[in-house]
Amino acid sequence: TPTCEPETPLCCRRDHYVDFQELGWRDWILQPEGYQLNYCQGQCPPHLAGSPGIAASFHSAVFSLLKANTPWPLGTSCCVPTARRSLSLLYLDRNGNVVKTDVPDMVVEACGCS
Amino acid sequence: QGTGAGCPSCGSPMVATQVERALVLELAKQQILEGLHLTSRPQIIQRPPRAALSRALRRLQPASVSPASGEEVVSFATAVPVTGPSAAACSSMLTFHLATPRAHHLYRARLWLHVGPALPGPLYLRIVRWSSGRRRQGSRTPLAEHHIDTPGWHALALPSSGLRGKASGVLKLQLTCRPLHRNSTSLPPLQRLLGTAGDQRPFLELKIRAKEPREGRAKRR
Repeated sequence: TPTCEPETPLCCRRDHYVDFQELGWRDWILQPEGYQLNYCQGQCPPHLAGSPGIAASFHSAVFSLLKANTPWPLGTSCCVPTARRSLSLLYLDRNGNVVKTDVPDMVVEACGCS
Repeated sequence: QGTGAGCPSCGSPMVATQVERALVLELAKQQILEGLHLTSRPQIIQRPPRAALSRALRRLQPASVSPASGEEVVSFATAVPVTGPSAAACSSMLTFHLATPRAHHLYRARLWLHVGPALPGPLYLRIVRWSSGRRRQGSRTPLAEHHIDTPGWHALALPSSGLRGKASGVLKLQLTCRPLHRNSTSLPPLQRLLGTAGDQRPFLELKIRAKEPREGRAKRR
């Protein structure tokens, strides 16, 4: 998935790095210092629908068949995450205990058209 | 909301950079709190000393990743000597404040103690769980017995089943020690044997995993 450039109107991944210092949360989040908050943005013209998209599945196959047999597209196709990964966090809870946990699906790695 | 019509992923017009940055920071807060099942950022009542924190973090194996949707917790103890007519000379009470457990399953617990150089010889250490009950002295549940014969850090395994329960999240462990060999010299108070402050503060290392749905019910085979 391309990362978003100003001239890229198509579906892409927009990268943002969030430093916990910016949130004023460095006092209770010990590690990491920040994380990638990416999200998907851009247009999905009909010929990109379902490629590769998280809907690249049975639904997408059926959707393509319908599309092929219907001259007009059904509904709109959106730019959505197709791959995510977890974020490992080390933080202090209210009692001052150190907690280490993996938060699933926190970082968007790839985008596609549904 | 407020960014104009439509959603950014379906081709709406770009937002101004400042507005987008503010949105991203707000989204990050929501995402982190939701991921940690918190409604707001924790207001830390008592921050552990930096030295204790760094030592404990070294115990959390960087390579050991907690199981999916699981946690590893390090909880620092406050230690007070046990007094009273029936209290053994070598006895101490450790108090931990654990988060009230969500639907999690504690499957491993270790108590880390630092024994100082004043250890006169091998000692026998008994750990019981103390809970306030109807009786004035409270009730004691034996948890573990260990032999300690060298100074330094010791990781003492505790039965995770003995630590579950108590919605209050307050866990009290009473430690009692005596010489391992009956004819050896008597022991100084446990407070002088055990590190209780700074980077020698005792702490619990807990490994928790999310409960499977409907866990706890007997599985028919």
